[in-house]
Formats: sequence, C-alpha cells, structure tokens
Amino acid sequence: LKLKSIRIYGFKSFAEKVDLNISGNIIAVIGPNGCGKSNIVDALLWCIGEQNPRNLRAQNSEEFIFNGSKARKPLGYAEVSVHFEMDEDHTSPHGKDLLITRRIKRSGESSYMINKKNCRLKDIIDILADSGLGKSGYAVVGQKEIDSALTASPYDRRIWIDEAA
Amino acid sequence: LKLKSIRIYGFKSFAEKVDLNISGNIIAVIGPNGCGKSNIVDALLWCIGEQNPRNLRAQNSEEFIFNGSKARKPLGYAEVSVHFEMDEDHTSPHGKDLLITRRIKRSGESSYMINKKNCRLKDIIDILADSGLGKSGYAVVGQKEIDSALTASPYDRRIWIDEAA
Amino acid sequence: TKEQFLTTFMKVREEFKNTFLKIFQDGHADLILTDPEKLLNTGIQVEITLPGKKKQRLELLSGGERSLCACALLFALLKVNPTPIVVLDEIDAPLDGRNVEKFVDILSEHAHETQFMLITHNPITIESATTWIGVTMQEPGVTSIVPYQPDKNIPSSNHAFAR
Amino acid sequence: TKEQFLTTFMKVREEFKNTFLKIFQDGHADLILTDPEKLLNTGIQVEITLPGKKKQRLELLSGGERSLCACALLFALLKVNPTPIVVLDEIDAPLDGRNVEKFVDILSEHAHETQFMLITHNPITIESATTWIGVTMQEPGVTSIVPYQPDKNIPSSNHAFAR
Ligand SMILES: Nc1ncnc2c1ncn2[C@@H]1O[C@H](COP(=O)(O)OP(=O)(O)OP(=O)(O)O)[C@@H](O)[C@H]1O
Ligand SMILES: Nc1ncnc2c1ncn2[C@@H]1O[C@H](COP(=O)(O)OP(=O)(O)OP(=O)(O)O)[C@@H](O)[C@H]1O
Ligand SMILES: [Mg+2]
Ligand SMILES: [Mg+2]
Repeated sequence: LKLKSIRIYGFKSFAEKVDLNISGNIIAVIGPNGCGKSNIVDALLWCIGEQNPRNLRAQNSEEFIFNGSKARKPLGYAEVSVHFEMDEDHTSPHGKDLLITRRIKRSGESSYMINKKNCRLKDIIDILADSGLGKSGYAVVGQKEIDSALTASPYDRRIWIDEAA
Repeated sequence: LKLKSIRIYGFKSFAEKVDLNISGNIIAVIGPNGCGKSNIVDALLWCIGEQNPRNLRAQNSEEFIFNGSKARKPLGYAEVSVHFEMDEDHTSPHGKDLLITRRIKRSGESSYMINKKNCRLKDIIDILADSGLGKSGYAVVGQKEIDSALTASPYDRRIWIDEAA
Repeated sequence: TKEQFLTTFMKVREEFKNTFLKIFQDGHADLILTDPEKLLNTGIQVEITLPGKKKQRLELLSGGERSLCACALLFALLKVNPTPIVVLDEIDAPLDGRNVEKFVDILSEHAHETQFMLITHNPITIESATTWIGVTMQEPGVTSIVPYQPDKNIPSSNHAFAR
Repeated sequence: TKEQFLTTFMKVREEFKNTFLKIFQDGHADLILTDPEKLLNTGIQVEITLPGKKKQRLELLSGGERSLCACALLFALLKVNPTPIVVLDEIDAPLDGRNVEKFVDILSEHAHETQFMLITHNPITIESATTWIGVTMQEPGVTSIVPYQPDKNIPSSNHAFAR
C-alpha cells in the first residue's frame, strides 16, 4: 500500500481545496508555525477512520470544519480524500487504486466512500487492516508525543506489542 | 544582583569539579544531548533553596549526588556554590559579593553557607527575596515546560501574578 | 492583598497585550479574571486571537503558536516584576526560524535588567548571546565545561551542533 | 492469544536491543515483562543503560536521550511489524545535530518498506527527504501548499526556515 495523494477541503484550516501529491518514501512537510502542518496529519487520520475528536486536537466533530477567519465565513462541511495504490500482491475487490473519502456536515452527519461509492466505516477499516495500515498507534507519532512513549505506564506499552502481534 | 559564577562538584553528572564563569547578560549553554546542560539548571535551583526533588527531576535527595559511571564509583556528597554580585544600591550585611553554598551528604544531611559561614536555608531565602530573586516560578522555565504555561489551569496561572505582586 | 493582586493583574494584562502585538503585529491577546468578585481565589483565562484568524480555544493553537504566546506572557510578567536572573531550557525548540528571531529580539530588550541563561540547540539563539558555555562529556557519564565560540564548534565527542 | 503476544514481544525485544546498539554503539537496552505469569495482562518495563553510564530510572535520562530511545523502540516495532505508512510530527525537535543524523540514517534503512511523512523544522531531516511539501498561509488563517526545493526557501510570509 502506498500513499499517492491527499485532497483536503473544509477540514480545519483548509478553507480552499488543496491537493498534496506524494511520491517517494521520505516526505518532508515544511512550513512556518501555525500554517497547518499538523492539520494535515489530523486530516489523514480522520479520513481513515479516527473516531475520537480528542485524538485530533478537537473537542467535538464540529471543530473539524473550517470555522472562518477574519476575511472568511465558516464553511458548511469538510471533506478529505486519500488515494492509496495497492501493492502488486494485494488484489482487492476495488482494484489497484483505492480512493477513500470522508465527509462531515455541521449537522454532524458523516459519510464514507470507497472509489466514490458510499460505504460504511467498517468497510474502510477492514480494507486498510488487510493491507497493514490497521489502527496501530505507533504508525502516527503526534507533535510532542515521542517523549511519552518511554515514560508511559508499563500497561500502555504493551498495547504497542499487541498491535504488532 | 548579577550571577558571576557557578561551581559544581558531585551534583548529578558533575563527578569532577567544574567552574562556570558568567559574564554578560545573554548566556547560551550549548552541548550535545545528555551531557549535563539541564543538570546545571537543577544545580542552580537546588543551591538557592529548591526543596522538592520532583522539581529537580529526582525522586529523592540521594539522586542529587553523582551515583557513578562505568568507570567511576559513586561520590559521597554534592556541593554547589553560586557567586552573585549585589547591585550598587543593595547593601547587605554580607557585603558586595555573595557566595551561596549548599552541600548534601548521602546520609541526607544538608548544609548551607553564605560567604563560607554556616547559615540556615531561611537566611538564603530571605537575602535572595530582598534582591528580587524570590521563588518566582517564571524565572526558570524547564525543558518542555513552556507549553504548559498557557494550557495550565486558570488557578495555576494566578500564581504567576501572585508572585509578581 | 486584594489591591496588590488587582493592580499587578491589570499591569500584566496591559503588558501582555503590548508584548503580543510586538511579536505578532496584529491580532489580540487578553487576560480575563474567571471570578472577579473573589480576587483572592479567582483564576485567570488567557484569550488569544492570532492575526487574520478567529478567536478560538487555546488547544487549537499549533505547537509553535502556543509556545510563542507563552513567551509573550513570560515577558509581560518580567516587565511588571523584573527578576535579576531567568533560566530558559530549550524554550525555542518548537519555533520556526522567523519566530526564533522575534523571540531573540524581545529577549534582547529585557537583557538590560535581567540576565538570561538559555539552553539551546538553535543557531539563531546561539548567535544572539553575549557569552557561551560549552558543555560536553569528554569522559562518558561525566560533565565537563569547554570553551565555545559561535564561529566554531566545541571539540567534543558530539561535535555537530548545527540544527 | 498468549503465544502470539509472547512471540511478538520476544522479537520486538531483540530488535530493540539491536536498534539501540545501532544508535548508541554501546550500552544496553531491554524490555522486561512486569508479570510474565499473566501474559494477557502484563505490562512492559523499559530498561536503558547509556554508553559509559550506569543503569538508572528512565526519568533521569535527558530530553534528547529519552526521545532517541523512544525512536529505537519505534523502529524495533516497525521491523517486527512494518506498516506501509508512518507519520512523525517534529520527532527530531529535542535532538542535537549528531543525533538527528543517526535518526535519519536508521529511518532511511526502513524507507524501503515504509513511507515516512515527516513534519520537521530541522535542516538535516529536510535534506534527507526524497519529496518535499511546502505548507504556508499566504492568506491568514487559510492553509495553502507551495512547491519547496531544499536549496531554496518557500516564498511565504514566514520565509525563514533555517533553524
Ligand atoms: N476548525 C478550524 N477552522 C479554522 N482554523 C482552524 C481550525 N482548527 C484549527 N485551525 C487552525 O489551525 C492552526 C494550527 O495549525 P497546525 O497545528 O497544523 O500548525 P502547524 O503547522 O503544525 O504549526 P507548528 O509548526 O507550530 O506545529 C491554528 O492556528 C488554528 O487556528
Ligand atoms: N545522580 C546522578 N549521577 C550520575 N549521572 C546523573 C545523575 N543524575 C542524572 N545524571 C545523568 O545526567 C544526564 C542528563 O543530563 P541532562 O538532562 O542535563 O542532559 P542535557 O544536556 O540537558 O541533554 P538534552 O539536550 O537531551 O536535554 C543523564 O544521562 C543522566 O544519566
Ligand atoms: Mg504542528
Ligand atoms: Mg536538557
């Protein structure tokens, strides 16, 4: 499974649609403080099924949607699409390319799509689990989190082994 | 009040006596990871009266004393001396120069000195409070602590104002 | 006493607004008493509006934005009640190059009344200092002090200081 | 199941020791089960002895030492169970120049099996990347993406990336 692109519209500070094209295996994301780098990480996690707003630095799901700036009004919905390319040996009912889309409206209504066809969250979680991108916590280390990996409680640490098992 | 020098022996990773000579008003402390930079901050705070080992990244006061390395045995005591120069307008019974020394033995016995004469902790705290170096929390911001200044509880924040009052 | 607390609070609040504007040029910062009727018990809310953005909860600020706003509060307290010595341990770590420059500028303004001891890996902060103390472990586990000049690195087992 | 947990634990422990030695060249790292009789409930202790130093509690490690040991554990887990994508947000912030180089070396070894997305301000990490995404706010409050080449900074309101 390879990450090919991320498209973000209306999610947090992304008032305008942006396309992130990704090639190569070491991708550096660079920019000044407060410009939206960690928001990209939140967008990716949210799209592939993260359910707890706390894990995305938000109090509730409404805080996922662009809530305006000095010059702009808040938007009505947020949508993130992540394009994956499956490995040679992984055949999936959806073919070689996998476009996962998640959308949320201010009303709280959330919808998911695989290759532009409506699906359930469970479908997304299943297909990603097959390809190794399960919910393993150690695949995303948020800002300032690296320190707690060692000083976490002994019980927390076993979770990393459980996920690797 | 100006900081002139810090002498450290036996405190944490300072197995050999070192003298830090300080001049100027912006002093940069530079060095690789794990070499003892934050230990200098702990030494300074301890010397001027910090009583809680937790605020000095230690569980108990024995962890202040050099506990050995591969090539060296643990030491029996730690001693830190800080040399301050009083301002022109501050006359103190101890004269223009103030040498504050604190020593601790493995037995837990701690002793204080001002200009090489034994004194009590209270004497040190009083003389420093007069010169503006009271126990104000905002005078020392430890590693990774800057973040919590804003996200601390509203009650914690008032403490900073109380100290400034 | 109550009066002392209130007077100091008003002064710090004023300075916080000023320092914030000095750092961010626009936007707005404020300190609000959570319970103004009970001055001896009240907490303090911090409200921040960054330039061009809407006012929002502090948790929504980015890592660097939060650190910079905390610096503004620190400098406001120092203005109201300068202490002779301040020690800052890697306070510049979350900041990008431009924000480190802003931090160093404001710090230099306070350096007449206060001595600052800064532990840092950042070349911009290192360059702004007047004195340098090189710390290393030439023998493993044992701290030693070596001379350091900003134009050349210390001779030590860990020579690369460049960040 | 119990057997799965134990087999994985033993593998991660082995890899943790190896990765630690790759980073530190000496010293010793280990993972210990707090309650080996109850495999489904046991916690995991991390024990670290840095080169030339004595074994001590994790809290006594410095900020940079702790982050580097956490990286060793992360890479050990990746070795045992590689995941296709890993995102690391400013994991290099506490590290000095030499340790960033070590981190980047180990990361590059894993980059055959795993795609890494690294948010960073550190020039050494930026240079090690194969692709760069410049993020900025040309309009306040609104994120936009701009091309970025490591030899020149992005044209943005906050151009100074140098750390
Ligand atoms: N729902 C939202 N609507 C509009 N803006 C938002 C929303 N949620 C967060 N933001 C903005 O996103 C910004 C933070 O972005 P982010 O945390 O990604 O910064 P960053 O690039 O990681 O910065 P740093 O280098 O300091 O970590 C904040 O300034 C905040 O105002
Ligand atoms: N009582 C003690 N005896 C011997 N060594 C000690 C003692 N207490 C702490 N240390 C050592 O001090 C080292 C940590 O030093 P310190 O935290 O000052 O590093 P630092 O220079 O601030 O590094 P960083 O840049 O990573 O923050 C640890 O490696 C630890 O082994
Ligand atoms: Mg960030
Ligand atoms: Mg430190």
